[in-house]
Amino acid sequence: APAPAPDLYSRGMDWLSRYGYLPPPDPRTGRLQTKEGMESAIRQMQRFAGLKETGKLDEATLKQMSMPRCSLPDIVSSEDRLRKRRKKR
Amino acid sequence: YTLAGSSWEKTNLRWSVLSYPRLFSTLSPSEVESILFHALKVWSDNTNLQFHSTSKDEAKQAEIRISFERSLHDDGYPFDGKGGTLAHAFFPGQAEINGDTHFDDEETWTYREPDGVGTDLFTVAVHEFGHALGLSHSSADPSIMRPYYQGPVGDITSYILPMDDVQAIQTLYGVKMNSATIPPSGPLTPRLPELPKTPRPPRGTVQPNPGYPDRCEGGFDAVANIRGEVFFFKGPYFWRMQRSGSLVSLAPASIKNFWMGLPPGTNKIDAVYEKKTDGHIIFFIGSQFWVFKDTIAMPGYPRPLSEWGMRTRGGRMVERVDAAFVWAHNGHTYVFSGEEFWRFTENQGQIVPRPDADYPRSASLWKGVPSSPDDIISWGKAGDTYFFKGNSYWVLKSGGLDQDVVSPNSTATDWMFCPTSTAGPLPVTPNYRKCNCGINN
Repeated sequence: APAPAPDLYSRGMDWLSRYGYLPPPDPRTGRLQTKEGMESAIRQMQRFAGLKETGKLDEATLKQMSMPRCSLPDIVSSEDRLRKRRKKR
Repeated sequence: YTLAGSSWEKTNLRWSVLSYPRLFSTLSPSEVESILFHALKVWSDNTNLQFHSTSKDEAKQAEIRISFERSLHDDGYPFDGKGGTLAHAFFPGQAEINGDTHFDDEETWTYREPDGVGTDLFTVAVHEFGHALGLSHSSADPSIMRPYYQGPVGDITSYILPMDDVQAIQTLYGVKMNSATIPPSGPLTPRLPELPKTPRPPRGTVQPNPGYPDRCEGGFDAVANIRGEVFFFKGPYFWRMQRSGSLVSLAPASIKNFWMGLPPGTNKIDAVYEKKTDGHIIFFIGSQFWVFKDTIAMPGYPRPLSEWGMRTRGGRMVERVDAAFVWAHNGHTYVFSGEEFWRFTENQGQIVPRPDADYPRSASLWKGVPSSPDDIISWGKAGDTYFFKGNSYWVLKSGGLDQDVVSPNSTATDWMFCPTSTAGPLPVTPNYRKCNCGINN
């Protein structure tokens, strides 16, 4: 089967970043998401949503990502908390 | 359940409605207030919390301020129109915004309508007030704090919180007692990780030589779609466009500072692409290639390009690659050299694929685009291919090779955020052999 189209893939990655499963892009360190990191993020999202854990942006996962939802992230990393604390200060 | 890490220090909380649905909802202001009142009551039924409605004059003092907003509304969490994100609320805290609860005014807010007619305000409000009281998203089923909207939860007068949510709210505000409010005791569970006492100092970054090339001139050696981001390589530098569509920096980064394992003095990369099966990234430089696992070259590289088995129609072994990409339309890998191209079918576990039968073919089969491009990526809608050459790019839509109109666009303007005036004239479409003659034109 062909790989997901890049825009789906990009949107998937965006979605995972927005809701806390992937660290947000960090221009300061310029880090690249690792393949393992992305698969792990997809698995975590699938586990959280009660989907079969495939680690892939499969049909069920993309469908779940398109469901209406709350804007808040599902995973709040300690890094985000630190950033918010700095911002507040 | 998961706690946000903050809660209100008092249990008598004030709430106020600052605005009502204006766009699509048929709910009257009094119905909205009634729904919101009951959504708060769901939480106070199980704890020592008490909610008091405040008048508009006192709204500033309210801990929970409710409004219906659309699009950008000055809190950093823009709404996105109908569907998508529905609402959000800010966790408890000392700042003015804490406790604020926003609903997307572009949703059709309803109450007790069948699923599909609109979005049930009571259901979403119970969820958002959970946030405003200090609960994060839960993966438990059932839980009102699951992040996804799954239809109306039922009648406002008889709805009962799932046990997961009852336990969460009681951890923060105690079990409901008849007497006056009692503050919660003991640590929040689960414990949140300790944060560093002082922020780590930023690490220094070696800045590239300010004599770097001008991104607005185009002429990129290689362009690649890696992990959904687009990398533009030129000389010893590269620019990186994030998935959001913005460049990480207008100034380029040094290739050797990011892609570890290329030989010192590397100042031109011919082509780069990300493999479909294992996500490894292939760099082609001259007659050699490197395989990267993320940003680090794997041991044993470089290896000779001849291992790819690409021979020209004249029988000569290919000594250099111009472009390489995986076509999302069919999942095959395409490699261009000279005015020919080869197709590969990647198999799991295979580091170097073999060319498919009947290749090479003439690059001129890709109509209306340069036959010796600087590089190609698959991007955008399924199967769209972007050919880059000089300071222009051409798009072949939806897996096509042969479309009626293929016009060059400016790479400088569209990808590099350069002013139109510096982008230079666009070239005439090369190899454009089609002619459309209609009776009217």
